[in-house]
Amino acid sequence: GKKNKKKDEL
Amino acid sequence: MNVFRLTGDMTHLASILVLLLKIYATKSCSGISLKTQELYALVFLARYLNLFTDFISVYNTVMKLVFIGSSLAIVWCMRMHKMVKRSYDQELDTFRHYFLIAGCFLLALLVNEKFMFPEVLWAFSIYLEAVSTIPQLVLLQRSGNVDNLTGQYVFLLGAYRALYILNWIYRYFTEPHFSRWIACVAGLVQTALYADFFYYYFLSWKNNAKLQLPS
Repeated sequence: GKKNKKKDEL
Repeated sequence: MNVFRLTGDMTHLASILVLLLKIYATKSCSGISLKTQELYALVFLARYLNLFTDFISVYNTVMKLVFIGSSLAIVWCMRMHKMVKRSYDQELDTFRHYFLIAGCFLLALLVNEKFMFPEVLWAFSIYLEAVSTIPQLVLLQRSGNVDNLTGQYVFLLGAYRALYILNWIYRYFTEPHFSRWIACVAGLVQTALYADFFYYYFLSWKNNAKLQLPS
């Protein structure tokens, strides 16, 4: 699956 | 979002509120390192560039604005507010933090998830945050006695990243393809820097004594 590239952390 | 990260963010927010309370209530910033505040403002500005491009959640956007706004307000206050800046320990807050900025930027150029501008800046902000508390810890050791609010501020600031480490462990085991090794290694270094402060903070709490750091 696609690595979760989003920087969802502060 | 998991309980470790949420309590981590709330602990971080609490540290900022305690600092704002200290400055506002006592109109003094004695014991606070302006250099650490400047480094934190730089950390947030470098890390939250995607504030307007990537919308994650209302929570994420609001917290980013609060962190950027409060860190800039504190730096402004310590530099400009006539009463506050008089209490600034300028002769004690002498750590050359520009070396920290240069070193972290170089490291970010070498070690990053992808050699792209946003990724290099993100890695820079992660490395810089890991070392940004050094001027503050040096100042505390030099200034000897630490007032309660300053001690609580530094304790909360150190504790939030320890909670983030639990968050990374949790996400590693619950999310496939989760990897934040740069943030995790830097977070471990950041938390380790507080080790001796945590020890003396715990002693002062156990013996109900004033927080004293050996100079």
